[in-house]
This record gives sequence, C-alpha cells and structure tokens, in this order.
Amino acid sequence: STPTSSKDEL
Amino acid sequence: MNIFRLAGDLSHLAAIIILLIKIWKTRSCAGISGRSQVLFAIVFITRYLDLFTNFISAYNTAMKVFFLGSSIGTVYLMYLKFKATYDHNHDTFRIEFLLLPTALLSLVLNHEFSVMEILWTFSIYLESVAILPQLFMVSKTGEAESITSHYLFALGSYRGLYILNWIYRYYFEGFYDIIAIVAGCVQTILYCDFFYLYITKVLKGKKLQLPA
Repeated sequence: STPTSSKDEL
Repeated sequence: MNIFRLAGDLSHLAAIIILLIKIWKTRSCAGISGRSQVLFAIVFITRYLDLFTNFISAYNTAMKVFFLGSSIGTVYLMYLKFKATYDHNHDTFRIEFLLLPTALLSLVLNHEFSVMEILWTFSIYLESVAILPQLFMVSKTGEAESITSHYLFALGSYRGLYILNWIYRYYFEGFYDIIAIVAGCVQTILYCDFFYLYITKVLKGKKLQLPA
C-alpha cells in the first residue's frame, strides 16, 4: 500500500 | 525524486541563501520579518526530528541539516547579532494566531495519532502560514528591497514546484499525501498577489511597491 505521508520529502 | 521536487528543493535552498546574503552583505535585517523566521525554525525543528533516526539519503540528510542550521542561524542573526536593525515596529503579526490553530488542527486532522506524526503534521500546517508575518510586514511598510522580493519569489516557488511534484507522484507512483497537498496549495495561494507584483514590477526593474 502506498505510504500515507510523504516523509521522504523535505 | 523527480525534477519538480529537485527544482523545489533548490528553489528553497536559493531562497535561504539569498536571505543570508542579504542580511550578511547589508549587515541589516531591515524589511525581514523575524517572526516568520522564528516560525520557519519551528517548522524545521518539528519536521526534522527524525534526522538521526530515519536515514533516507545523503541528499535528504544534508538538506535537513542545512535547513535546520540556516533557519536557526537566521533567527540568531536577526535577534542577536543584527538586533539593532530589526524593524520591531512593522513586524507585529500575532504569531500565536498561527501557532494555536495549526497545533489544534494537527491534533485533529492527521494520518496517525502519534507524537512524531502529529509534530510532522503541525510542521506542515505551520509552514503553510509561516510567511504571513512577512507578507503582512511588506504590506505595512508598503515596499520591499528587490533582494527581499527575490527571496520571497524563490520561497513561494519552492512549494509551488512541490505541487507539480505531488501531481507527478500521483500519476507515476500512485502516491499522494492529502495533508501535504492541501497545505502546500494554501501556502502557494498566499503568495499569489506577491507573485503578480513580482512579475509585473520587480522583473521590469521597478521596486516592489504595494498600492498604499
């Protein structure tokens, strides 16, 4: 499932 | 990583460097809102708490360290080193009206009710309104130095480019984060009237003058 929050972004 | 997110990060990096150059070269923080800079420091501190626990890439870590260091450094320059040039009279936006609602909203609207997730959500919501004291100050003084308007243009563009990154990730990775997207759209919309003035005036060599 796609990750719900964009922690790989700054 | 995609070209839009890289362009966004570089635009953000450029904004911070332009601001540091402005303050260091003119040895003055006239026209800059210290309150917005404090909010940005809070945004980075609450967002990058996973700096040591969650390694993503050297690029990610390097940028986080730079953003943390530069935002805290800018607050230091404004409130300590160049304190005498800080324009208290025009930097009067009540930041508690930004901190409290975003804190409450992050407790209610989040992906997961955990400390790290709520702090990240708070950071996203706060970042979307963190520029308001600065825009308020520009409207109060009625003008901005051209280097300050370049700073604001780069800063506003960064999240606008992130919106393109989210569109890209939705179509090519099937990924989207509704909290980041909605906050990012609000953040970019707040710059619209400034973008209009920047493009119609500053790019034509005129000074940024707001209609009194």
